Amino acid sequence: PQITKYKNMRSLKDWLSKFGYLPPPDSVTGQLQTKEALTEAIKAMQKFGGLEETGVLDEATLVLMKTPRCSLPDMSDAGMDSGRQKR
Amino acid sequence: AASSPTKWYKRHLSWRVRKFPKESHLLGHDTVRALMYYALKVWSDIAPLNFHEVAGSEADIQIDFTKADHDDGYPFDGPGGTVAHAFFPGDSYAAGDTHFDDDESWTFRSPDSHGMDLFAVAVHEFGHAIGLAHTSAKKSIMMPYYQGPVGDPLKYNLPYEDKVHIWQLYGVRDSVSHTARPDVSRTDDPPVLLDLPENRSTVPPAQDAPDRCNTHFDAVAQIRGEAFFFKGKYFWRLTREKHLVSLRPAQIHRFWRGLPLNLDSVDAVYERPSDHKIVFFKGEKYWVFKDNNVEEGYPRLTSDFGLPLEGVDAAFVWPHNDKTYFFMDRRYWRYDDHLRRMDLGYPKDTMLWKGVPTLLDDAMRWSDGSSYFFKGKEYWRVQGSDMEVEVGYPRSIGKDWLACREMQSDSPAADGNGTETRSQGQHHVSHAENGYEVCSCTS
Repeated sequence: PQITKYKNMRSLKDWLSKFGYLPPPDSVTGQLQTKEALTEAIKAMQKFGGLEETGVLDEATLVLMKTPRCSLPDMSDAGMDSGRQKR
Repeated sequence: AASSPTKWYKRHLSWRVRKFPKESHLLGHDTVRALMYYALKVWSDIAPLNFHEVAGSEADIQIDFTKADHDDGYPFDGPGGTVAHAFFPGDSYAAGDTHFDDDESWTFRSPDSHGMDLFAVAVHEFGHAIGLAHTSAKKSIMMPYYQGPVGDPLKYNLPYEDKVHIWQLYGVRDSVSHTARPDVSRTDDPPVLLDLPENRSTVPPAQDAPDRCNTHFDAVAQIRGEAFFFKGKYFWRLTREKHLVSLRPAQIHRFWRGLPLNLDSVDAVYERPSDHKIVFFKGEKYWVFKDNNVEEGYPRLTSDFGLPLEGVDAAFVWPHNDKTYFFMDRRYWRYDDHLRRMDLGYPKDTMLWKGVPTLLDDAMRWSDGSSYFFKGKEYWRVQGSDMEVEVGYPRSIGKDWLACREMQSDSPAADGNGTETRSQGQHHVSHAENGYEVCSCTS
């Protein structure tokens, strides 16, 4: 069940965006990232998580993505900076 | 890693737990607070930062256990997934705020499979709250993925990578060697019982323990949001919710470490508003405590404050203006703890405080914004910025603060045979064994 979740491409892109590996969705193009961009994002995520950079969504990568974690992004400057106001 | 946006430019940071976990049967409030205390201490032990817990609504680091969408733009997602986050330092009022997902099963000293170790996650999140970003270094506590419990909070030692990052932001705390790398041959120690900063004395009270329901008090103070009633060598402690922690008084010297052992009482105590250190007065001398350890160089003379050497009857911080007031006989002084100087025009006559008696035992502020004055077995309340006692006072200290009923006494005769007299009149057999008693406080 853990693996099937990320077979949904939108979930994968959401996850990668949420933690800073993909740019935020563009208002015009939506989430139409190229396949290359997606592969590079997966590689960056694998590298940050200490896995081999294959760009392939293998089981080890999916396990890593399911590991409980902090909400803050790893790779972007769109982090939880203090400039964001609480509503 | 994401670049760290900024850091705190002050060194004294206040914190408080605003919302505790709902499933409080897993971790009690005191345990949560203790774990937060130790998780912050991990950072302040090596960097020149000082954290102090406060009551009230103002704190630099507000800690919430919350769930799902909690109106900060970063909703939690139920068990697993994202478990916590914190706001980096900065100008926003949310800076430093730290949120834990209340849908997680937070644990302490439990096997990895039983839940999420709160101490480990708190150390990570407080790293963000003081300006650290995620890192990919496997041994770092700032790695974004939860890696299980990190052992005994009292023995936890930050990985060297994290020490370097925090030193780059704030510098090295005095007495910390920044060149000493960790002993890589060291194996992790098994967790041991947590020695909480609160009183956990296992020594039975001595025969000279006073009767809280039938006495006056040497000093009364609000410290870290809690109330402390001092009498002789003992003190009682009340939680922020005004619940007596124990009917039995604790020994001053076993908690406030560094006071002379021959000190048989104190005159007045207050928490300094500038740095939240705690000041004890006795006669012409005073001592300053950081948490419950005395600072080096004390005692000193009360003349440091511009006070006469005869000492003080009472000391408290008026919430209205954050100034410290000292009372002695029929005079009072106003002191600015931020500027460390006495305000001009003092002393003045205590008559200006209408209805407040002279020759006070002590006074304190409380979380309701009022000031309380204590003398004998009675107390008086002054609301907000008023300088006049509220109608309906004085009232009984024992009855309103110390869980006493009318005419109740907890004299040794009622307490000396292995039973404990409760205010509700219930008798409980003590678990005393070999002269020691094991207590469990769950409130």
